[in-house]
Amino acid sequence: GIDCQGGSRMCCRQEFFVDFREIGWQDWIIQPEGYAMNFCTGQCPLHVAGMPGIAASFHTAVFNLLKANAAAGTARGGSCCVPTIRRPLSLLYYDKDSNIVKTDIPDMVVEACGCS
Amino acid sequence: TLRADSQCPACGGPTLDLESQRELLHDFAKRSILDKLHLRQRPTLGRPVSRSALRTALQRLRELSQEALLEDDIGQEYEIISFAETGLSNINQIRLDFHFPDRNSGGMEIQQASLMLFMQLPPNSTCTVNVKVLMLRPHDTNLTLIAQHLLEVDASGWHQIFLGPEAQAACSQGHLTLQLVPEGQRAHRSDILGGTSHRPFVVARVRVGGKHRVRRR
Repeated sequence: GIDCQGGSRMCCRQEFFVDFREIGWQDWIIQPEGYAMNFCTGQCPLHVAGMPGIAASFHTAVFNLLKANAAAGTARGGSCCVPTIRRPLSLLYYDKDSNIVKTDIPDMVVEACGCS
Repeated sequence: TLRADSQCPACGGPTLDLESQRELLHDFAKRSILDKLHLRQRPTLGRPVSRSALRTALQRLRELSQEALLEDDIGQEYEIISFAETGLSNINQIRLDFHFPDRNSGGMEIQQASLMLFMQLPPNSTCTVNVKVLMLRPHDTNLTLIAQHLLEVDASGWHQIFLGPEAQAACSQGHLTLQLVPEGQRAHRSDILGGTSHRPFVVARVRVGGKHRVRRR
């Protein structure tokens, strides 16, 4: 995946940190103090869809090839800049009974982006 | 607020200004966390826990998680620490109440529950504590004994008792009641309910979707 830099307009990962203090959640979330949510943005031209290293899987690549053939002649195609790798967020928090809960929430942090 | 002069490069729609985008992302982050924790709104804290109790419990939890076995095919797992509230007690017995969120509707399954108990004993002495698991059955006003465990204590410190399926079922229903009956001359109420940093607690391991998941071969 590519991280967004300067004036890049291609599909990339934009870093975005959610500070729990800033959203007023620091009283019930014990750890961490925030998390790198990140998001995907940028263009996905047709020729990028399904490229090795950018597609999520071999099946995605095949699917995109079929889709690209079907969409040939149209300007935009159907490819979107989406997360291809995510990782869980470990959270330690108080529930409404003041119990302490520790859990890993899956798919919370965007690690890499690619064209679908 | 939409910016008229630009378009979202990915979807072709109009984009938001930076401040609105920031608010949108914060709202998305909040909603995402609450949804994945199966919460409708952020918890409002009613009974604050002392920092010393929190620190001690977390130290114990870290030790427990290092002992835990790794499993394949796991869903989202939770570890919950529930601190005891002392109920009707006297010199011969101590009643501990634990409250858990009722998550039956969310398909959550208590996989393991253990009581952590700190006991202070004089040197070279031993003590046995009978831990009774009590439950309020439907259409009954009295607590019923559903299981009991014996804990042999030969030194001061934290002690762990794995509670059986009966106690796990009680946790799943939202409320667990334990009665501690020290046996022998040495045990006193103050031996078990020491200071605030030694408050008894239950550690429960919970898995989401245990009842409704289907395994495909």
